Amino acid sequence: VEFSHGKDEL
Amino acid sequence: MNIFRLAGDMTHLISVLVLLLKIYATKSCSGISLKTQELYAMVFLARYLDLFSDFISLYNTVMKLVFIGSSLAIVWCMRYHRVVRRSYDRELDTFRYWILVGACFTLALVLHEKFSFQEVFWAFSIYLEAVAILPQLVLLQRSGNVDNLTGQYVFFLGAYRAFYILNWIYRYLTEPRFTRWISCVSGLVQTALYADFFYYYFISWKNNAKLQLPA
Repeated sequence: VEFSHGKDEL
Repeated sequence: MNIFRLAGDMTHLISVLVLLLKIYATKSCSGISLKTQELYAMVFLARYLDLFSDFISLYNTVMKLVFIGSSLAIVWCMRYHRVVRRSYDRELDTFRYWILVGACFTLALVLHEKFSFQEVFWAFSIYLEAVAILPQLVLLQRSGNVDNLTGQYVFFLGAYRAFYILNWIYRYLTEPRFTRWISCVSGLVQTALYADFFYYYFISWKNNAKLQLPA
């Protein structure tokens, strides 16, 4: 799943 | 989530815990750069603007709260805690970091993934984190001998981004559309800045000697 602006990392 | 990213996040968490331990246990922040702590607080506040708008996972939200909370708590402690603030090396910690902040923000206005408020602040936080350790490294060189907990704090802080580089390589190889140039290039610069510290840290560990950075 693509997150709102691809920021799934810390 | 992959093992490299988890290792990176845990290493980052350990670095925060070591710093909190040092300040709490010794009631002293000697050898710690307040400016680096303030830069990291800016990094987390700028990067986690999506804290309340995007729920990615409980782990992600909890870790963001931990990083924001701990960085602000450390800054507060070093500035206002009546015992801890006395041990702050004010006259050694003189890095003019607003130049770094201005340069990183300007770069973020030029180089970002999308021109939106959140994306520009995200890119700003990535660039700023790459250079946030500079005041701390300068302070270590000026203050000569480094106590163990401070040395371990900087070591884990540097090691976490190295794990993230492995994570980006792994994701590049396993996820078809994964490209994150801003993070990768900044992460490489960030880790490279620790190179000489890692070298002297390894030497001190090998010789079982105190960590000494050349002036």
